[in-house]
Amino acid sequence: LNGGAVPSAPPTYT
Amino acid sequence: MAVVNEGALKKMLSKQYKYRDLTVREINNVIFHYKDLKPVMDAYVFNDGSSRELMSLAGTVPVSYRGNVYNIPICLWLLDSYPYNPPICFVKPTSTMMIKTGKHIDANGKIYLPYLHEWKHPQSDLYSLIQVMIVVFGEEPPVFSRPTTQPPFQPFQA
Repeated sequence: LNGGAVPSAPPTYT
Repeated sequence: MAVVNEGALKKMLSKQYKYRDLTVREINNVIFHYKDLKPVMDAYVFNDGSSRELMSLAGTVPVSYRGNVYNIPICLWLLDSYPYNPPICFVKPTSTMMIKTGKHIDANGKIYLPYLHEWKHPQSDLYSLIQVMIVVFGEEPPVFSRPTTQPPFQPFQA
């Protein structure tokens, strides 16, 4: 792995 | 993080990019400031089904939304006429994310912004584009986490 940031997203849109 | 030096980058772009030195300079500037984006040559499939090896910048950008920072996955494709045409930009949801379509994002994750629509070299560049994206996504995130799987409904049994 290249050590890039782990993708993340805001909590579920409601 | 993989280090891509300028010589390697020039070599990657040597075959087809008409404005290679301009393109290399911009890519270097972006990956210096955004360490989680990296240049990758990959096959881009056009709407007509044809494909071509193009340079992309793939990875994540940090987006602040309601007090938290999220690493939003994106991919920016550079046409061989770059920087005289805007990059083709996508959000790339992981399996735990869903695209939130809106005026800036379609169901394929393609990104639409006035900055891209009004792209004009040399006023427009990749670094500024990414800054615009970060601001726009901070107001309207292009992806959200998928709802966690609910346990299957258990019908009441007497």
